[in-house]
Order: sequence, then structure tokens, then C-alpha cells
Amino acid sequence: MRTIAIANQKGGVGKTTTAVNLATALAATGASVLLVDFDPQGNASTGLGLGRAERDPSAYDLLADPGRAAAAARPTMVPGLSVIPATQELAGAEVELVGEDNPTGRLRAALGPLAGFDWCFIDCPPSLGLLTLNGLVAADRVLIPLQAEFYALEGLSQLLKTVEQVKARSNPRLDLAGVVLTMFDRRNNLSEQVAQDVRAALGTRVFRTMIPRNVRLSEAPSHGLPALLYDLRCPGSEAYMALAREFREAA
Amino acid sequence: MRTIAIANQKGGVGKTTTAVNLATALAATGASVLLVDFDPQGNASTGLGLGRAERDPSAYDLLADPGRAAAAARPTMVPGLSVIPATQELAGAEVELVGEDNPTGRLRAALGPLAGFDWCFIDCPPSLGLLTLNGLVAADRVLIPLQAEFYALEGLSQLLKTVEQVKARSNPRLDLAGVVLTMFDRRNNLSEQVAQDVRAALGTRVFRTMIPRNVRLSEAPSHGLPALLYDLRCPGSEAYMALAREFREAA
Ligand SMILES: Nc1ncnc2c1ncn2[C@@H]1O[C@H](COP(=O)(O)OP(=O)(O)OP(=O)(O)O)[C@@H](O)[C@H]1O
Ligand SMILES: Nc1ncnc2c1ncn2[C@@H]1O[C@H](COP(=O)(O)OP(=O)(O)OP(=O)(O)O)[C@@H](O)[C@H]1O
Ligand SMILES: [Mg+2]
Ligand SMILES: [Mg+2]
Repeated sequence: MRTIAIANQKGGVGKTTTAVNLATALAATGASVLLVDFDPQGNASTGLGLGRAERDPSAYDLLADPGRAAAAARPTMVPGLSVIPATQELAGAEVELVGEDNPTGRLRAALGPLAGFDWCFIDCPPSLGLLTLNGLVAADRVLIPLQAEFYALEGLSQLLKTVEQVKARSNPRLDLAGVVLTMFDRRNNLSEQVAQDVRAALGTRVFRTMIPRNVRLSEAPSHGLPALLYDLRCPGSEAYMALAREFREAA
Repeated sequence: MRTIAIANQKGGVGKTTTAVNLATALAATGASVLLVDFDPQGNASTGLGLGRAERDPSAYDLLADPGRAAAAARPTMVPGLSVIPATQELAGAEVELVGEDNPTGRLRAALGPLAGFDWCFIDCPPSLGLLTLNGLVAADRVLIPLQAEFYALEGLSQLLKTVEQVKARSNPRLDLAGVVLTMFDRRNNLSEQVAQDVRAALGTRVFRTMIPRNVRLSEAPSHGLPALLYDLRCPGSEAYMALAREFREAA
């Protein structure tokens, strides 16, 4: 199993939308995929149709008892895609883990023994706290969704620095899978400008595929469906299928 | 001085854009305003033109030594608007304050003695952790920017619950100033649907003023300027001036 953390401390850049739709696109090619919702908001769980009452056990339970991962993973309406859901309880972990033994290695311990999955994606919350650090320590690669906006660009160097620190201190196998530009609007100079700046700085570490701004992507979660099931032909779904192809080639 | 926390754990909903532009609009009416950047990303500080080297002392220093608030507040290019800037160091506070004495009351202690300001706005990070809790404990009112999107709506009830808990346990004067709809796009059914749902649930606690999606609002920070100085006549600036009028009437 290869594990990919989807992280960016900037909020609202498309982490969850990327986690749900990239995982779905890979499952659609016949791979066996697990999505771990590691954000107390629980948006990825909602985006895959899980109600609040269908989240026991949840990701929070893995932190106290890593052996529960297999029991927490459950199938979704997408063939080949399972999910470990998140509840608000997960927010407590940021405080409860402080001072505990191995505070950033709990998720890695939980996912280690899991078998039967080709890929595992971890949707991280908008911060560089203990939940995201657990995601980075558990991962082989980190995928960074980047909204084509100025504030989002500002946080990128801090995020890359944190990835380097985690690689040096706790997880030597961690590398960057790549940066994917999201909510890209061709008509908007700012989008073009940010895309040029990021490609100039990071070169081939930026995926060629860009995810366009597409309202169908934001409508799908209100139906509890990934965009690929809600509207397979929309520009958003097509872009995530292209990203899945590019991602598999690069992996 | 009346203190307003701008909070929402959902990322990218327009907290910083609202903090910078509402504070600017109020200063433009002759009020004396302080903006506290309480997000380690430091976006509000950037949006008001402060470079990374101009942030000493910063909001982080207030947590260790509340007496430094007056020294940390500095003028901006907006007459009547001062800012206490944020640095990445602030992220450490989420861990350092755990187990300390009075972990959620540090900001309140720092802002209490400040004189000479009519209004104080606190830009909170996208989480319900110790930084946001410090903001809610220090505040008289909480203003909730809400993106007209499904995932943003999902988190609202958790946020309102947290506000009630803070009011019951640590800050009895805390009340909701209101919810302001942001990035509203009249052409998009989802926006209209979310706006209707929120008004049905919260009634007059939702501001009449809605902030439209307007690219000029996202361009302004790349020039280190609030939108009102970057482009006073754009729909975004006009909306924040209308919000400032409505906010003053309601206060
Ligand atoms: N390409 C897109 N086009 C249009 N809307 C999008 C797109 N990608 C995401 N969205 C919408 O934008 C909002 C933010 O996206 P999302 O919630 O996936 O970001 P996030 O980084 O996971 O946020 P958070 O930081 O809160 O976890 C959501 O309402 C989502 O539906
Ligand atoms: N009304 C608007 N129209 C267009 N763009 C907007 C609008 N409001 C905010 N933006 C842009 O959307 C992005 C998110 O806004 P902002 O950073 O203010 O949200 P936030 O809630 O403070 O995010 P975070 O959760 O990361 O702190 C920014 O790039 C900002 O420039
Ligand atoms: Mg998310
Ligand atoms: Mg912000």
C-alpha cells in the first residue's frame, strides 16, 4: 500500500475535493483505495455519503487503539473505495496527544498492518498541527492542492519547509508527489500569474493537470456523492480523471 | 473598546478578507480600530502590507507577556487602523499552552488594558483550537463569515455550539454579531440555496449585506492593500462598506 497525505495549512484550497475525487478516479481504474478522513470537520466522510450516525468507529479511535483501523474502514458507494470516517472528536486529539508517547506516529502505527489496499489517501485539516503531522509521518508522498490565489501561494514555502522537517526527523521516505493547481480560472489574470510563479519555482513538481473552477464539484457533496458519480462529464470530473492518470504515471 | 472575533473553522471562507476590509471600512468612518492577526499564516498582516521582517513584536509575544500588546500594535497605511501582526511562531502556541495556567484567557488579558481603540477585530485561524478559543474568550461578539457552499454550511452548527460553550464556561458576555455570506454568486443555484437555508435557520442573525464573489478582493492582498485602498469602487469594496454600516447599526 502506498500512502499519500493531502495537505495544505491554507484553508479552502480543495484538499477534501481532491482527496474524494482523486481516490474515486483511481478506484474507477480497478485499484483498491482507502481514504482516511483526518479532519474533524468530517467533510470527506460527508462527500462520500456517510451520515453522522455512520461513523463509529472513526479515525479518532485509531489514535487510542491503532488495531482498530481494519474495523474502522468501511466500503463506500464507489466500488473499490473504502473510507475511515472522521467525527468532531478528532479535534480533541490535538490537545490529548501533547506530551503523550509517540504523538505524531499514531496514524502510521494504525495504517501499517492494513492489507488489501493499493493506495491510501489521508485528507488533512487546514493546519500544521498534530493531526497533519500524523498524516505526514504516515505517508510515503504528500500531494499539495494549491488554490491559484495570492494568500495560498504565501503559505507554500512554510508547508514545504514542514515537509522537509518531517522527512529529516521522523519519516525519511516522505517525498513530494506534487502540487496541483485548483479552482483555476483561465479568464482571471491572478490565476495565470500564480500558476506561472509556482511553475517557475517548482518546475516539474507541479502537475501538468490543473483543476478548473467548476460549480459541479461543489454541488456534488450536497448529494453525498463524488463528482465522478454526480456528473462524470463535467470539467471537474474530467480534470480529476486526468490527474489520476498523471499521478499513476508519476508514482 | 468593543472586541469582535472573526471565526469559522471551515477554511477559506473569507475570514481574513472580512477582517481586513471591515476593519478598514470602519476606520474610514473615523473610528479608531485595531486588527489582531491571530492566525499563524499571517495573511491579515500581509493584506495590510507588513513584510515578514516587520512583525516583531507579534501576537505570539502577547501570549507569553500580555503587557506587550501596546508595543505590538502598530499603524498601517490605513488612517485609524493599527495591527498586531502574526508570525508562524504562533502555531507553536497551540502546543505550548496545553497544560499551562489560563490557556484560553491569555489574549483577553493582553487586550484588556489597551486604550484608545473603539473597535478590535481578531482574525482567527481555520480551527476550533486554543488560538480560536483565545479569540472567543477575548471577544464581546463573534462575526462568522460563511461561504455560500455546502461544506461550509455543514460546519456552522458545530461552530455555534462552540460559541455557546465558551459563553457558558468562560465568557458570559460573548454573543453572535451575525453571519455574513461571502463569495456569493447570484448566477449559481448552490449559493442561493445555501443563503435561503441559513436565513431560514438563523433569521435576522444573518446580515442583509452579502459579499459577492469579486476578483478585485483577491487581487488586493498581492499589492499589500485592503480592497478599499486598491479599488474603492469595486463590488467587493462597496459590499464591505455596506456591511460596516449595517454592523455599526446593529452593534
Ligand atoms: N475546482 C473547484 N471548483 C469549484 N468549487 C470547488 C473546487 N474545488 C473545491 N471547491 C469548493 O470550494 C470549497 C473548498 O474546497 P474544499 O472544502 O475541498 O477545500 P479544503 O482545502 O478541503 O478546505 P478545508 O481547509 O476547510 O479543509 C468547497 O465548498 C468545495 O466544494
Ligand atoms: N468575496 C470574494 N470574492 C473573491 N475572492 C475572495 C472573496 N473573499 C475572499 N476571497 C479570496 O478567497 C480566498 C480565501 O479567502 P480568505 O483567505 O480571506 O479566507 P479565510 O477564511 O481567511 O481562509 P483561512 O481559513 O485559510 O484563514 C483568498 O484567496 C481570498 O483572496
Ligand atoms: Mg477539507
Ligand atoms: Mg484567514
